[in-house]
Amino acid sequence: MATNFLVHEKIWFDKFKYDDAERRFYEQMNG
Amino acid sequence: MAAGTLYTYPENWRAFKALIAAQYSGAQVHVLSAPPHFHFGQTNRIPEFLRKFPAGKFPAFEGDDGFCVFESNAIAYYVSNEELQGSTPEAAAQVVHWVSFADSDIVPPASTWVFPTLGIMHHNKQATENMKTFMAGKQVTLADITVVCILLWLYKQVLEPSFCQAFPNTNRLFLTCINQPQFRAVLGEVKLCEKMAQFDA
Amino acid sequence: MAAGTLYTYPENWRAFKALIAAQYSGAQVHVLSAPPHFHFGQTNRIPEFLRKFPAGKFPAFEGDDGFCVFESNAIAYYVSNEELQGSTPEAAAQVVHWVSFADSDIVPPASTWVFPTLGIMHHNKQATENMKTFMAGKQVTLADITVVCILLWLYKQVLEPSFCQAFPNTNRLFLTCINQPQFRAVLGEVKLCEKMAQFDA
Repeated sequence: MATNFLVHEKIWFDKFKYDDAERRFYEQMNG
Repeated sequence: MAAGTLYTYPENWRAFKALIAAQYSGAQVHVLSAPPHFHFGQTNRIPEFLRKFPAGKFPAFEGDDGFCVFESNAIAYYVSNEELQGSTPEAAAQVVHWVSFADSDIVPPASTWVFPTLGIMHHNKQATENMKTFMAGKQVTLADITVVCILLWLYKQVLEPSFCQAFPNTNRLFLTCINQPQFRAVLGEVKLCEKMAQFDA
Repeated sequence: MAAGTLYTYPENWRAFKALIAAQYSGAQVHVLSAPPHFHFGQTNRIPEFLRKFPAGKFPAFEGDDGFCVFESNAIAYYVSNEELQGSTPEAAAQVVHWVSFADSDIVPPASTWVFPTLGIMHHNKQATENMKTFMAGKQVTLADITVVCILLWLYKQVLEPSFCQAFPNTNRLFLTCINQPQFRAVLGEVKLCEKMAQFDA
């Protein structure tokens, strides 16, 4: 079944956390 | 026009991008996705394969002329014609725009939502809420093909009618595309989900 | 050749891709990254801005002819010339290949490694170990520009000489590129890290 293969997919599940962190970082940097 | 062999596991939405593009462009793509030519977890460990595709990722494409490339967006681009790639600088930039946006902003939340319903990872409520809607393009380009292939699992598993009525543009894009003969030739009949699948403990 | 305005916050590696590409192509790109024209966190909430750039993401590009695009890869593509985009179907596919590979396989582990040293994310030891090396290209293309801009923080924060000596190809690519006049015109003098920065509690 295709799901057996999906489990090997490399997905950045935490991307939204890093996007938020990056946005906060640059907002801080820009006062 | 490109011609060659695509190595992939079956039902790979990343491979669908190139296969649908080939339906539009007429590129001859021969798929190897089952034994004896393809064994997932083995084929990509054979030295011969790794010499051509060092990262061992799928899908992987080998042109009849020996040209090898393995990133799915690059394969889809290579088997496309100018219409699909965007025939003006602005159209080409918008194709790059939607392909990047789809990979960076749709794939993570869509996978976070669908994978638990397939029982292949734990459920993450917060991330699931991050799902967004996307604009419908005019003429089919790689941008539409990429977005539709990424949304496929969502529409098959969790986007029940009551939920996705909030995204008319996305529904129109998705339903219009999957009923194009070039999409149907690759995806077959896409069975849309009636009831949002729940986390499969 | 494209000409227009790039809205971004300062020191944005995503914006550097387009700015370095413009150094090679000769595209005229005017940067707005400081008050009164640009306030990060405010500019992208103004209705006028959101009409042009609905996702409110940076960098965002507005051509002198009114053409608007916001994904950084699309902006870099739009301000590039044919040499940078890849002047044959194979070269163009390889540019798409390395840009995709950089975004999908370098950005996540690189961010996982660097962000904790900037004190903006918790430390994740396992993921940090996942850092990989990357091939050096021949002629500078968007692939090199993209990879170098993504590796920038790594080389500034954590890739101390003792650690990165294991990646001669990447070092060669990175050092060769940052010393090209077109990179230096945008990045200035890149101060390489001597001592791996630690998680800033």
